[in-house]
Amino acid sequence: VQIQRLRLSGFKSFVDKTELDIGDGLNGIVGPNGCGKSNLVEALRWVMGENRAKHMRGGEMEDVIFAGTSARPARSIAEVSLLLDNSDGSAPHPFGGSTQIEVTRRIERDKGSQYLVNGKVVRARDVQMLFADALTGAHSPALVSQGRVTQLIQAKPTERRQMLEESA
Amino acid sequence: VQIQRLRLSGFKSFVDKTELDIGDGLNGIVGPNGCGKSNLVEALRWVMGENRAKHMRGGEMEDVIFAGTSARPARSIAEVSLLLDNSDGSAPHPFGGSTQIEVTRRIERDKGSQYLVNGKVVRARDVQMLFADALTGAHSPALVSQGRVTQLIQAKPTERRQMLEESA
Amino acid sequence: ARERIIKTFDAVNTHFQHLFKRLFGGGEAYLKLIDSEDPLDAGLEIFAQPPGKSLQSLSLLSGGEQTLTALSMIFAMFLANPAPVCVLDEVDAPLDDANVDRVCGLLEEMSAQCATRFLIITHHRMTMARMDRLYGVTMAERGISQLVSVNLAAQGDLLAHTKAA
Amino acid sequence: ARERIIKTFDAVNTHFQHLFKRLFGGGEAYLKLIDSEDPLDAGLEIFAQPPGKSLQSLSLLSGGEQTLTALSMIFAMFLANPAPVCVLDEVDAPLDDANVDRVCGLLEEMSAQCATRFLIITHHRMTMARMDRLYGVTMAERGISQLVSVNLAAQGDLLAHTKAA
Ligand SMILES: Nc1ncnc2c1ncn2[C@@H]1O[C@H](COP(=O)(O)OP(=O)(O)OP(=O)(O)O)[C@@H](O)[C@H]1O
Ligand SMILES: Nc1ncnc2c1ncn2[C@@H]1O[C@H](COP(=O)(O)OP(=O)(O)OP(=O)(O)O)[C@@H](O)[C@H]1O
Ligand SMILES: [Mg+2]
Ligand SMILES: [Mg+2]
Repeated sequence: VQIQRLRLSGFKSFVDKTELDIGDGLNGIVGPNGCGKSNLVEALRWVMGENRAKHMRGGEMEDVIFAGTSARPARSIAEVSLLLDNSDGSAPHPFGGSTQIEVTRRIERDKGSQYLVNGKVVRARDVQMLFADALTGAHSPALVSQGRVTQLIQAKPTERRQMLEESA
Repeated sequence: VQIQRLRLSGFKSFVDKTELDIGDGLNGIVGPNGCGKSNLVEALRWVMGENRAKHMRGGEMEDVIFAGTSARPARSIAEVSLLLDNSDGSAPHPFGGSTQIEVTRRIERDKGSQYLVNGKVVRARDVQMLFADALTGAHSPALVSQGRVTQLIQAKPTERRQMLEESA
Repeated sequence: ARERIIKTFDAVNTHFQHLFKRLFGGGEAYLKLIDSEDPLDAGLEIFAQPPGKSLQSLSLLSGGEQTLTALSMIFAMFLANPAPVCVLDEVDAPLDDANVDRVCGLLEEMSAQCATRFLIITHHRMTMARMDRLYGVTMAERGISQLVSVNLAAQGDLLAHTKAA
Repeated sequence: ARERIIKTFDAVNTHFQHLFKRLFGGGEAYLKLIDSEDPLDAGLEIFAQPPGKSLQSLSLLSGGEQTLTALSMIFAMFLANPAPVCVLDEVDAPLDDANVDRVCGLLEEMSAQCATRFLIITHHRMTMARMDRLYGVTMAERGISQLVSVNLAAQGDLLAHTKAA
């Protein structure tokens, strides 16, 4: 399974539809302080099933919905999709059959969040299983958030062993 | 009171006698990773009375004594001195009289640490009072350690109020 | 003690509002004592709103925005009660070039206004270039730190050296 | 589950030792399961000794040394069980130029060896120059993020833009 594209709309500072193609090798993301780079990383972690609001730097999960600016009103829905290429058929059951898999997560104020795979509503657990088996999960050590690179060094020995297990 | 010079010997990676003149304005310190820049900051904090080993990145206070390398044996004594210019007479009692004040802190393995002012042994409290009144203390918000600049932002409201009190 | 903390709070709050606007080129920020009538018991809350953005909790600010807000606060405490020395250990690491430039500009102004001496540790070329004098720390012998003072003409060499090390 | 963690531990330990030596240009490092006979209960201890220095606790390592040690560990876990995506958000911030160069060299090698795609956020000019493709995020309208893809010829312009922003 390969990751191909990330699509966002109404997610944090990305209020307009945004597409990020993730190609082979090294994809650099640059820009001034506060422009939204780390928000992109959080969108990726969120669509992969991240359920801890604190890891999205918010107080509650609804903080990921665009909160408005002096010129634009707040939104009530945030949506992120991740397009996966499964032409090698390595995705776990029941997704093995399709050559392309589009995972979508949507959240609406006061209504909670919902997951869809190729347009069909699925449970959060299904999405987490998909990522845990085929790829990396939302808690994978391969997703290093800003300022957290030395977290592994400063963690207690048992926490480090847990990270090792996540990556097993 | 003005800070003039920092002298180190046997302190962390500064095994040989080292003198850092601290002149007016902006003094830059540069060098490769791991060469000893942050150790200089810790030497300054230590001579001003820092008593928490954790703030020296060590397990116990003796970790500040030069631990040896593949080519040099470990030391048993670490010593740091801070030279202050008191020609304006603003240092608090009983130091008001002298135009130059040299504060020294020394630690010896298994013997604990000792403070001296102009060659005479004094109590830790005397040094802490000198710095609290005339200057800034070891816990002052004006000494920003590596990676701790956003500590103020991430602290709890009561901890922030305590920092405000320190600076009062 | 109560009067002292109220007086300090007022001075720090005024400086903080001014420094925040200066570092962000606009926006709003202020401090508030919360949770208790007694200032010695209260908590200190920080409100920060970068220009054009809605007021949100501090944790939603970016890494660079949190650093600029923290520096505004540190310098505000510092101006309210000047200390003879200020040490900044790689505070420019999360900043983009435009913000490094603003912070250096502020440091130059502060060091001209008060007698404070600054020790600034950095890997950033732009910051090195703005220093009044520069010290290099090297480990010519492995594990042993040595301090060398760099005359500004050699500052260019040192930069090359850091690159090649 | 026990066999799996032991197998993973061995693979990660081997990669970690190799990557640490590569990033530090020497020295020694290894992992150990401590505190319990049962690997599912044990703690994972990390031993790291930069070249020429004595073995000390991790907390005494410098900011840059801790970052290099952590990256060796992250990449080791990653090589033991390759993931399709790896995200690094400003991990080069505490590094000097020589170490930025080494980390970028390692990334180039890893991306040539496996099918993993990397997302690398950086403010560092040297890192930008080593990317296969570059995306810029701007806030032309305050508070609204927009993504622009940068063709490498314009990479120089973007660097100037980041400077002027
Ligand atoms: N729900 C939301 N609605 C609108 N804007 C938001 C929301 N959540 C966060 N933001 C904005 O996103 C900005 C932070 O973006 P981000 O952390 O991605 O910046 P960055 O590009 O990583 O910057 P740096 O280089 O400083 O790390 C903040 O200014 C914050 O106001
Ligand atoms: N007691 C000691 N004896 C000998 N060396 C020590 C002692 N304590 C710390 N060190 C060494 O000092 C080094 C760390 O120095 P320091 O943290 O000052 O580096 P730095 O110049 O700040 O680097 P960076 O740019 O990565 O932050 C470590 O490599 C450590 O081994
Ligand atoms: Mg960021
Ligand atoms: Mg350091």
